[in-house]
Amino acid sequence: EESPKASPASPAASNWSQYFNQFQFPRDECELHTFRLSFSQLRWDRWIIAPHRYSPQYCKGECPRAARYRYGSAVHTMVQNIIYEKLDPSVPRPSCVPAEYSPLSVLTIEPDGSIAYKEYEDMIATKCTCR
Amino acid sequence: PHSRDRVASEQPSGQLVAPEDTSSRDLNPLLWLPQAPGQGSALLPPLLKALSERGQRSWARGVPRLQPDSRALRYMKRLYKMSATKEGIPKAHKGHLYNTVRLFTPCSECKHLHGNLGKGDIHSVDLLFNLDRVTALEHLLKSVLLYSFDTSAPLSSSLTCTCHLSTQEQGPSSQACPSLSHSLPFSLHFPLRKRKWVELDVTSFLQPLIAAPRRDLHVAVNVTCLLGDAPSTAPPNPLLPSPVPPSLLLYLNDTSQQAHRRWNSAGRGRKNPAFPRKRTGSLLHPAGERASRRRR
Repeated sequence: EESPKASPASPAASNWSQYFNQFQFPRDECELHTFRLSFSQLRWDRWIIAPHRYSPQYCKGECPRAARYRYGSAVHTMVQNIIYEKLDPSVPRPSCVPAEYSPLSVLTIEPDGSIAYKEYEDMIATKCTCR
Repeated sequence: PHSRDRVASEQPSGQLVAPEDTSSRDLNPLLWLPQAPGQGSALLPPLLKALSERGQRSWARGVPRLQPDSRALRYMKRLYKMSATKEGIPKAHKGHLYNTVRLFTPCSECKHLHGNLGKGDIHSVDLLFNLDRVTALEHLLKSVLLYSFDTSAPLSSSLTCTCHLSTQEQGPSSQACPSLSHSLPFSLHFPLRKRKWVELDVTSFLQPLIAAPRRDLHVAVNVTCLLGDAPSTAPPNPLLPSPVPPSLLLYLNDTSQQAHRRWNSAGRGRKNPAFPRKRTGSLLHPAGERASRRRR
């Protein structure tokens, strides 16, 4: 602030936002998205009594280069990114995939008329990562 | 999109119905799943896989789905509300080690009740349960006979009931063997104020029978009720309204890959199964934490 003239490195006050944009994370960055469905939409409500709504969620978005720090990705993810950027663009960029799940409890009517309460593993995505 | 075209253009062994075709067909999602059982079902998430196999079996045979008993349905909905949130997330209960509960109602042809008012109130019923749905990977934790009483009729303040169970062992060629009766006297004090359900824990009795590779369970149940605690002659009117034949409730631990492992979830999201978990994680078993601390 002391020196009257702007330092050569920082831009003139007018295009600060353009200056900061280069550090901004990608807008459509890899993150968890909500998706709600009801079993009646699939017409499965004849044998799935509960829950009425099911939110499996999903992961979508670009994986930034510094995936290791924001997503706890393996070092391999950064290597794959470098291969894509520097060596061979036919190698795909790392993908945005679920890293953690939670189970789902379901109440169903079985074909023989008996009733079953079951807890299924890995039915709701709760966290995303880049791999 | 290109991968979907590729799948839609090839004739996969599962005769997948490409989505655009479904406009002309019933929008039944099971038709979108691989038709040939086992084809591509490994790709399906566990719930879809279980439903597609189940749906195919009943759709394939054109067998209409039997409707469950309304009382049994009410009981299971209440159990669901106690075990999971509205979104279907299992609630973490300390003693709740089961991840599967199955409720069977007895086959209709074998329901017969006869009350002998000579010595108090006796209700006996011959029950046949078909346990086809219990898989080899589902291990029995607890089994309960579930009686539901119609509490609209005025009932005495408290009853002492005794329940005797015996089973008819069916020989290999299913001719009736002399009945090997295992009977366990139960004494049951229950004020029948508002309670609609009475649960008889028959785990010790049924454990050997359910563990054996059998599909049908043939049980004779005698319930004798006396007024209050002191034995007395039978009053003119029956003590109990005739109870509906009991249902069989099995609390099971499903050890299959797609079932939720309760003992393993320490209240945090499960790591993606595709990525191996670190060995020293205490998530695997409680002792893990202590062991790694000792090593440190």
